[in-house]
Amino acid sequence: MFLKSITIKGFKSFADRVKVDFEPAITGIIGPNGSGKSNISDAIRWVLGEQSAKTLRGGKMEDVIFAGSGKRRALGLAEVTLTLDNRDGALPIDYKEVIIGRRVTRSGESDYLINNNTCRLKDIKELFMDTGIGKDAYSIIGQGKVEAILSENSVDRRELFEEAA
Amino acid sequence: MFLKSITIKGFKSFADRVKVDFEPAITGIIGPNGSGKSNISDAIRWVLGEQSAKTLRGGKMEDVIFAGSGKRRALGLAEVTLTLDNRDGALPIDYKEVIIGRRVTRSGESDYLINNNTCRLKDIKELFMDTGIGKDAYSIIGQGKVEAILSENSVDRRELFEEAA
Amino acid sequence: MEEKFLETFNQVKVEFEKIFTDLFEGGQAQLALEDEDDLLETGIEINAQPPGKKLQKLSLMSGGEKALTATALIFSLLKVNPSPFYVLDELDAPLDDANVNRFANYLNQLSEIAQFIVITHRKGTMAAANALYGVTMQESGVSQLLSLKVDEVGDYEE
Amino acid sequence: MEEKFLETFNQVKVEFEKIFTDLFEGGQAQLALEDEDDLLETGIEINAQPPGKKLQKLSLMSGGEKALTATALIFSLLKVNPSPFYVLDELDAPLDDANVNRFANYLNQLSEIAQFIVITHRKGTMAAANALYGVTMQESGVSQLLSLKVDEVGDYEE
Ligand SMILES: Nc1ncnc2c1ncn2[C@@H]1O[C@H](COP(=O)(O)OP(=O)(O)OP(=O)(O)O)[C@@H](O)[C@H]1O
Ligand SMILES: Nc1ncnc2c1ncn2[C@@H]1O[C@H](COP(=O)(O)OP(=O)(O)OP(=O)(O)O)[C@@H](O)[C@H]1O
Ligand SMILES: [Mg+2]
Ligand SMILES: [Mg+2]
Repeated sequence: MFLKSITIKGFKSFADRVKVDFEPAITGIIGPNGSGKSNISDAIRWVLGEQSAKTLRGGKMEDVIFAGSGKRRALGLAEVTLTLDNRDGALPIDYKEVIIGRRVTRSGESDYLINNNTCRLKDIKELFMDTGIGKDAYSIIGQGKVEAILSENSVDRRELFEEAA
Repeated sequence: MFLKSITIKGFKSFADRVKVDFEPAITGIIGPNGSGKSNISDAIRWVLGEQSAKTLRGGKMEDVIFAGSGKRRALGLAEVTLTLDNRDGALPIDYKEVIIGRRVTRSGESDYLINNNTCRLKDIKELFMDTGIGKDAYSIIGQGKVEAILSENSVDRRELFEEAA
Repeated sequence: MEEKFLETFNQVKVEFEKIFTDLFEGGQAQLALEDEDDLLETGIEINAQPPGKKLQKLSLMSGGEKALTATALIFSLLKVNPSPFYVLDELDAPLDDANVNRFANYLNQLSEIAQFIVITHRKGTMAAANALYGVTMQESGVSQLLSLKVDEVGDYEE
Repeated sequence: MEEKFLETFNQVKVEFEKIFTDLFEGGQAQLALEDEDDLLETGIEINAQPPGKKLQKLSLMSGGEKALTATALIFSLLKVNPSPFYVLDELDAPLDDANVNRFANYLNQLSEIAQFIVITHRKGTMAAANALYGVTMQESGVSQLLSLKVDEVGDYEE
């Protein structure tokens, strides 16, 4: 299983719909300060079920919806879909391609989708249960957070090993 | 007043005596990872009276003394001297050049010096009282600490302004 | 649960010692359990010794050495139990040019068993990518995407 | 004490607004007292708006934008009450090449009123230095110093 692409619309600085196609090996993302690179990483965490606004660098979950710019008004909906290649059957679902989706409106309505059918967060978590993917997994390393992996406290370090077990 | 030079011997990775001459404007320090650049910044903090081993990235104050390398044995003494140009008389002492020194041995004896006369830490603090120099001043910004200046908490921020007042 | 933890720990330990030496091109490092009799609660000790240096507290290492040691730990966990994909956001920022190249080489090797999405400003890492995207804000405040050829990078960054 | 604090705050506020706009080449920023009636305890609010963007929480800014905003604050405190010298350890690490150059230009201007010792891996900052030292460990584990000419930098870093 690997990530095929992500589509982002109305999430953080992505006012217009943007699609990133990923390579099965290494995809590089570059660009000036403040252009939106880390927002892509936040979009991946969010669609996989991230519940903490603080981890997404906001104050409340509404902060992930495009808040407007010099020339544009704020939007009312943020939507991210992640397309996974499941030809190896790693995900316990009978599709060669699996599309995970998440939407949130300013009024607070939010829903999750698997292959365009609405579902609960629990269903997404169950889908990824044994794959090591999930919002807490050490597989998404945020900006400036690499040293925290070594963590000062030796007991905190065991969490990494428990997740890998 | 400005820094003319620093001499470091036996402090952290500086087993041999090293002298850095500073420019009145901008002095750049470059080099590979782990070569000893931040140790120079630690040496400046230390000679100005830094009391916390943790701020110097160690566990106890003895950690600042050269602990040995593949080929060399540990040393027993760390010594740093800082030479300041005082032609403008900013420091309340009647010398055109002021040399501040600090020494510490493995057995824990430590002393401070002003122009080669031993003195107390209190004397060094008094010397720098109104200059904005001192170990807490925001004029020494450690590696990875630039964002902490903005600090999450608005009340912590006032400390910067109180120091500048 | 405890057996599983111990088994994973021992596998990661072996990988970590090897990857550390590869990334630093020398030196040595070990992982150790603080209390082998209490597998449920024990903390994990990391001892790392860059080439030519004495064994020291982790806190005394430099910014770049710590980042490279953390990277060795992430890669050793990956080897034992790979996650399908990894997102690394400027992991290479504290590294000097020589270490960026070692990091990029390792990424290349591991990309046979896992997928990487790397956000970077460093040319060494960009060169390891199979595809590159530039994120821009030609219209201020709104992110857009450009697909780049790896050899176009030079003129893009400025 | 309170008058002094208020006077300093107002001076820094004026400088910060100007330096932020210089460093970001546009945009605007303000400092504000959370509670003007309680000068002894009041916190300080920072509002920053990079060019073309809406005013947002500081936490939503990017790594590079935060580093540049923090630099603007340090420089504005310097302008109001300069310390004789500043030691900046890889302050430029989160910045892209364009912002490194703006940072280096500003450093140049301020070096007329204060002395700077900058530790860096970035060529833009090295170019602003009047003298450059390379720290090496030709004998592993032991730091040595080489004095470099600014134009020798290219071959040194590798
Ligand atoms: N809800 C939102 N609406 C509009 N813009 C937003 C929103 N949330 C964040 N942003 C903008 O996104 C920008 C930050 O983007 P991001 O952190 O992805 O930058 P980056 O490319 O990673 O930069 P750096 O190289 O400095 O790390 C900020 O300028 C911020 O104002
Ligand atoms: N007491 C000591 N004795 C010997 N070596 C020491 C001592 N304390 C620290 N060191 C060594 O100094 C090195 C760290 O140096 P420093 O932090 O100055 O590196 P740096 O040049 O800033 O690197 P980077 O670019 O990665 O930040 C470490 O490798 C550490 O082992
Ligand atoms: Mg970023
Ligand atoms: Mg350093």
